[in-house]
Amino acid sequence: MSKIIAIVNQKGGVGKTTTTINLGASLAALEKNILLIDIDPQCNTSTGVGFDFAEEHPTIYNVFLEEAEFQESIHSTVLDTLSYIPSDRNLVGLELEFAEKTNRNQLLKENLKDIKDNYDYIFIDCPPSLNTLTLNALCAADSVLIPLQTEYYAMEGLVNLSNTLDLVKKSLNPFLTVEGILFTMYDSRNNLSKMVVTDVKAVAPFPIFNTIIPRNVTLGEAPSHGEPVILYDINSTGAQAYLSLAEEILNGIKNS
Amino acid sequence: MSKIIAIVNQKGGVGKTTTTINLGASLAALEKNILLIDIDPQCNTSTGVGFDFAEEHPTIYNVFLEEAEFQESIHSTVLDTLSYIPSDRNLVGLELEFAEKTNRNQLLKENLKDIKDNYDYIFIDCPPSLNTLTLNALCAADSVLIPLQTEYYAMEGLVNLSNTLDLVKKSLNPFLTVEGILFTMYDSRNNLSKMVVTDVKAVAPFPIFNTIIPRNVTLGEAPSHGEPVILYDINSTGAQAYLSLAEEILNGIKNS
Ligand SMILES: Nc1ncnc2c1ncn2[C@@H]1O[C@H](COP(=O)(O)OP(=O)(O)OP(=O)(O)O)[C@@H](O)[C@H]1O
Ligand SMILES: Nc1ncnc2c1ncn2[C@@H]1O[C@H](COP(=O)(O)OP(=O)(O)OP(=O)(O)O)[C@@H](O)[C@H]1O
Ligand SMILES: [Mg+2]
Ligand SMILES: [Mg+2]
Repeated sequence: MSKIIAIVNQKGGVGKTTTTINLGASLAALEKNILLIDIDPQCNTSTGVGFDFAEEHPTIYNVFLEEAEFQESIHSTVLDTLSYIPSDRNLVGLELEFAEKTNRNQLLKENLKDIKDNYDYIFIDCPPSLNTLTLNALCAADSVLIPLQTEYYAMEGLVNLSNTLDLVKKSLNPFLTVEGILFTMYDSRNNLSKMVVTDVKAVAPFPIFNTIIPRNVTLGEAPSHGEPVILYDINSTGAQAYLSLAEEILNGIKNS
Repeated sequence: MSKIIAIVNQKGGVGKTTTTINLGASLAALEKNILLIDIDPQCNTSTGVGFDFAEEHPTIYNVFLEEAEFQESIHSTVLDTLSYIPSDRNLVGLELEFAEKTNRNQLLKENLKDIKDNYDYIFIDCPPSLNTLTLNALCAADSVLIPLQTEYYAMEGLVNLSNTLDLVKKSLNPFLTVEGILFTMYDSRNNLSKMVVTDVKAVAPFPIFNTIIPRNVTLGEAPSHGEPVILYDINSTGAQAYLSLAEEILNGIKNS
């Protein structure tokens, strides 16, 4: 049983990449077989897991252009159960390059068909926009996980995202569900964070994870070492929070 | 003498909107005539200055579709010298709608021609991507201001942004200059912030503002009141930092 989860939010800087890498690595540490796919031209997930761009290794862009087989683009990590597919800065041109292609939103889905069952979970890190790249992820995914920074603008963006998900369900992927909303960068010392959590819980049209990811500088330091936070500093509050999120993914969200 | 400055960085959540609103409002408080243009479909600048989306007021989207005159879309604020043009969620479709149009990157520039000299500064808030909307801003602008969150991924993205600016200068806007890099969300208690400032100063191909915007929760609270921070709490460290940035814009970056 394999599940494809797209990590999506058009609001920028809310913790999409940080969640992709650290939730993925935490599940890999719990002996699940994990694949991370980076479809953001910023390549942050690729950097965060230590990909060396000087390496001659095919990226998801080469796969979309049919210059490489999907299988070839899969890259290993120091964790046996964690693999990834790196991104490419040139993906930024895909929107216009493929504007004429009728199946431009299904590229990822078609490529995942044959290999999907090799993994327990596949996570897709998306760019901060609702463009062809994000639509590819939403078409390929079984469900979406929505990182939500506990800030005002991020909360405002939720309505927008919810409308988009409804549209995608109607026209592109009727089976798409929402895994849950994940509060990120929560600062228990400030009222803004608390206000956002209370307000979102009162109105959100989706399930909400009980795990809340605190603001923790270790989560910001780990990427400069090319390591998931559980390898960089497993005792940090950030690492512990993502391990507890992994448990919730495996066991379901219990009503608190 | 009027200057058009695009606030650009494809990395998400680095403080583009916060800088557009608060630098604009600070200059308005210093008696400069300011226009803010929101071309991000997230509409965060529009929200942050208190735009009421229920109001029947034309947006930049209506202007691009030639449904409204540019002049009609200009909206006033409580500050006499601060005006803005609101955005629209439907802008997200512009990329594909205008894919055929040869002048799709010049829409904003053409609209600004006649009104540019009514303002001392015009600031354009961009979405977190290098798409047609951001290219419109880069074609219309005299210079760019680059907010740079003092985090690892944001620093990595600088190379990408620098390459894009070179391409734009070569093919679309040869006069485009860089006003400067602005460090944002700086936390003096953590080494990551300090590391990023040191590393960027050592390699950056652009001027760097002496003003550093500290992480300050007041900057996150002000948008929920639809007010620039100088109106919400002028004594906050966030408001003081943007006032000092306004001075640097007016007087030039002095070598420290
Ligand atoms: N809980 C946290 N505590 C502290 N820093 C964090 C936390 N989560 C993420 N960060 C840092 O905040 C920044 C934004 O996070 P990240 O890059 O994961 O967001 P994103 O949504 O992927 O951004 P983008 O929209 O640009 O893709 C990064 O520099 C990251 O290291
Ligand atoms: N110096 C600061 N201190 C504390 N919070 C800040 C600061 N600057 C911005 N913020 C908050 O951080 C979040 C990200 O900032 P902002 O939305 O301005 O970034 P952006 O680059 O415009 O994001 P996007 O890429 O989504 O357009 C917002 O919730 C904002 O209120
Ligand atoms: Mg990211
Ligand atoms: Mg913004």
